[in-house]
Amino acid sequence: KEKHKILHRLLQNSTSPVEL
Amino acid sequence: PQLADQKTLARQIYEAYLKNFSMNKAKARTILTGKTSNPPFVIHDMETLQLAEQTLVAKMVGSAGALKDREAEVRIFHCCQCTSVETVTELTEFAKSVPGFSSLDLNDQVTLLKYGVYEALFAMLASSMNKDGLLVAYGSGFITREFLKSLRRPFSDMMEPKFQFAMKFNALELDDSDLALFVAAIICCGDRPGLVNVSHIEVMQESIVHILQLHLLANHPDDAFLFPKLLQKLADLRQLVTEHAQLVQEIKKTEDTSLHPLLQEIYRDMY
Repeated sequence: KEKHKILHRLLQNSTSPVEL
Repeated sequence: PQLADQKTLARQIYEAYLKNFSMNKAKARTILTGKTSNPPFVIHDMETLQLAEQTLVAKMVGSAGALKDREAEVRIFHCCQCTSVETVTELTEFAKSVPGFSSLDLNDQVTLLKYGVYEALFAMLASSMNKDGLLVAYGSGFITREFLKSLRRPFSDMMEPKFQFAMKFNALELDDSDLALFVAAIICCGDRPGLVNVSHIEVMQESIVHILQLHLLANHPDDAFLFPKLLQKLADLRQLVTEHAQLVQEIKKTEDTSLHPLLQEIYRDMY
């Protein structure tokens, strides 16, 4: 789970922006 | 009733596609065929690249930021990463809108995205390409294929395989309603490494692929072999992503460039 924490976050929270 | 259900699912997937992707084939073709009042700014050499960076992609390059004094190849590579991250974010939202996806095991959702996003990205990238170049910066710019080829290696090897794929893929003349189902079929794929609940995903995959087949027969009655041709494209995309991942690893090893954490997650232990 730790290996893919940004993907996890994107899947669980649509409002969370990904920092470019 | 079954046919009605299938049509509903096809419509839901198409609506999710239109809603979540900032660029689609219809928009891209309007720009590429010169049917807009604002034609894209053409990037064909170092000078036009710098001009574009000052106006179109100032935010991405960070005109006052760390990349300002880096060579063009590194700046372009960085821009490609920014676009990829945005598309991965859009693809994640699209996947969540595909009926059934969100009720899958969360780790399986991650696995499907990890292996599917680049295949989907390259399939959709074809919409923004013609034989001469590629739309960038939401269609406000057009970077020429020759300019990308003229960069120094290994960066010059990055886009040419995608153009070659895109020219053959675009010859199939898919529209956005076809592409929506094709992208959903790429993501809902039961043979990705490490899936836990394969049968659950296979059920979803079968219904999407079946709807894709029916949709293609109705939407392209003159091309009876379009469905098997598209199944072949799934295999071609897998190969394209494998080669792309190898090239990115090489760039990471030999060049002084950073890789976005989201993309690192996707590439790590991929193939």
